[in-house]
Amino acid sequence: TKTERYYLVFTEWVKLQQRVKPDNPVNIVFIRQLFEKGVIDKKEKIIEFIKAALELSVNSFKQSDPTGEVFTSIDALSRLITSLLVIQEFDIEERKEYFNLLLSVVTLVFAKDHQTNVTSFNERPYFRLYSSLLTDWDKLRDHHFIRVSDSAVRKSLTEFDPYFFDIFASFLHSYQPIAFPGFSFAWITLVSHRMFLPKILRSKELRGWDKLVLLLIDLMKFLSQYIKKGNVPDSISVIYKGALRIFLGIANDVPEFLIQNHYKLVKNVPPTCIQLRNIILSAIPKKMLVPDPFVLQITEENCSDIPEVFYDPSQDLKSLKKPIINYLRIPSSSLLRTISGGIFRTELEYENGIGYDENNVDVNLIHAIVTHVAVEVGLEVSKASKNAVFNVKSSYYTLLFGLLSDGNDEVKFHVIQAMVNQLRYPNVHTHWFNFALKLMFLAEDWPDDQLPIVQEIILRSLLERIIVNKPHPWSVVVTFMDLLKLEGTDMIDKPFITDIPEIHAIIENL
Amino acid sequence: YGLKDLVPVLRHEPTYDSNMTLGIDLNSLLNSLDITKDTKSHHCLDAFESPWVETSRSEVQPTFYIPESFRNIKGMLGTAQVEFTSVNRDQPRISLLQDETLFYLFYKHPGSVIQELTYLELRKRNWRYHKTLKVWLTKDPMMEPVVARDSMSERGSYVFFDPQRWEKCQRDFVLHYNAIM
Amino acid sequence: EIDEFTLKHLESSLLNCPDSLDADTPRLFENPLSLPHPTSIFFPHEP
Repeated sequence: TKTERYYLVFTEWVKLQQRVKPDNPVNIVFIRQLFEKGVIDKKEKIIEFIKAALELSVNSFKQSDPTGEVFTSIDALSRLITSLLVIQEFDIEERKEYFNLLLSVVTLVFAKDHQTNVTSFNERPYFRLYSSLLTDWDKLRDHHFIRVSDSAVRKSLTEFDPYFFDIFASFLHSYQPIAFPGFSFAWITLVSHRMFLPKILRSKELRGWDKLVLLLIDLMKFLSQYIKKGNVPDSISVIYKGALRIFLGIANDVPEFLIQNHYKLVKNVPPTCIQLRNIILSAIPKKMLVPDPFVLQITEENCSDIPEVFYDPSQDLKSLKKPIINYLRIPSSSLLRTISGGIFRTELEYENGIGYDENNVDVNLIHAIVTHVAVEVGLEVSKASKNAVFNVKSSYYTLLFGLLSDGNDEVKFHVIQAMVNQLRYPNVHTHWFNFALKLMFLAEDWPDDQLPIVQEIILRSLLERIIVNKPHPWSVVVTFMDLLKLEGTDMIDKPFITDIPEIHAIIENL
Repeated sequence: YGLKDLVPVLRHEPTYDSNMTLGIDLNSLLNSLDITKDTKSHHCLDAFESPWVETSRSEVQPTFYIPESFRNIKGMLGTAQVEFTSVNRDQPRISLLQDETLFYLFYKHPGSVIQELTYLELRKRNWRYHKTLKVWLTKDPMMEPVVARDSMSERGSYVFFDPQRWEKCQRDFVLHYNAIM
Repeated sequence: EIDEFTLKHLESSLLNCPDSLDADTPRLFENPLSLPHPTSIFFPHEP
């Protein structure tokens, strides 16, 4: 049959790869013959060929002695894919299309295997294929493809290089655990692969960051789906541990990624994973030393850095974008009413929170509003004087104050949580939100006796981030200490603290 | 949304998985990534073996690059690509080489003519290749082996060439005849 | 709740989790002739 003939040809390729080095010209001759003899000279044929080669390789893996070389065919297939991508005379669009085609074929074979073989599906050969693709590409691309002798081809491949990772990341996104749970552990290993993750993190002009944020959100969405009160399956716990280690690696190597993408990442962290959220929010720029929260205070001098935000949160303001922009320019009570009324969901959302199970408010929208305020504060400080911004009469403050006073407990909680998310390393956002939260804690103009509720929610939002294992975001600790200093012994006499012995003990100790 | 709802967390009640909510001491995870206060410039993701410590038991090859100018330095020992392409030319040389050199060539050039030539020469010198152990051995001249009743094996004293330690060593051993070639 | 299909797949994925050897650089051409792990040559070796 045609498939069997493809098997034979592919087996010859596998044998060849065991006999010669990758840069031996005989490899190019072999591939040229594949085209000349009409084996893969048309789109339909390359599809059938790759499909056959992959199926053969997966079977070969399953039948091989597990203590021996099980990946010989898979590695050879990876070599073939990389060679086909590189040696053909493509312009950049053609190369992108071809790579997309090859990975699409792999994906179809994979999806069919995952779907039909629930008990016998094994993720390892597919993992190995993608891992080997990454390592083969890595060898090729070194020093701007210096091993490629033709300068025009070298230039073309260098231009294509970021798209290689972009397309790879796109396919990884489609393999996410929610879609293919049988590939979950392999997927996480691929996202954190040493030939993928550091490359994306350090990509030129940060081109890969968009896709990486998407992948990390895929991971957290999967965790959120299955972390339930009272019951977390073992496999989910293990996935969580892996996620933790990956985030720690990113925080160490490229903390700027977590700093600039905190908005998108934090709103997708499962609400009960406080330590993970803290890890993201504790990221400090590489050049900065970790300050001591028990010694240092938040001042204009030490908080002059204006943090960059990779994704503009105003894109998520939906129908409230215009009212908010207008309000920040010229505050008005009618605009505030529109904004306060526009933050509710049309349908209930189930969320596994600490103390709550559902959301009536659009939490994402609230996070977008607060982060937009943070960004605008940063911009204003860079242009004008700080006094206009650090002012109870500033529209930034009155907007958030207005949302809180108009809103119920649920609104207050999510707005304050979003504000506390801005308390990070010493920077302008940190400074402003420390200022705003302290003022709100002490304000006497809260309507209808709302002060105790606001105070309790602020303390809850800060305390929940401090009672957990480290790390603790620097300014969360500073702000909490500031509130203790401001209130003094009045703090432990507050009814919402005396009513709860455990909390009373903690505050009293501090 | 208040402080009361932190109580189940503080009490480690089973409502919330405390490993995820209260978290864990991260020091062991950080150590596994070689991240300490003193290694700020260390990039742990470049040699990241796996997201889990349990599956990171062996190191992986990180990105590295050897420039071509470092590969083919003329006159440098061991850098020239040695090619044994002529049986006529190479065969007479083989018999002049020491045992250790023959072992070196045997292991260094698998699937090649030189491996076959060295194999033949070592056999001439009464060495035999053990297919399972993948090592060469020869009889200890001081001791005569005892053949088993079924004539399929013998027990005796042999000299093995250990390619890991690169030395000859003497051992008592049960030698199955179908295991050697 | 996590459905049966997903749970089965997840557990199977956990069992088959790739390790660092799976993620290592392929060495098609350089198959070593010596023993895969540096142990004594007299370590019991299954045929």
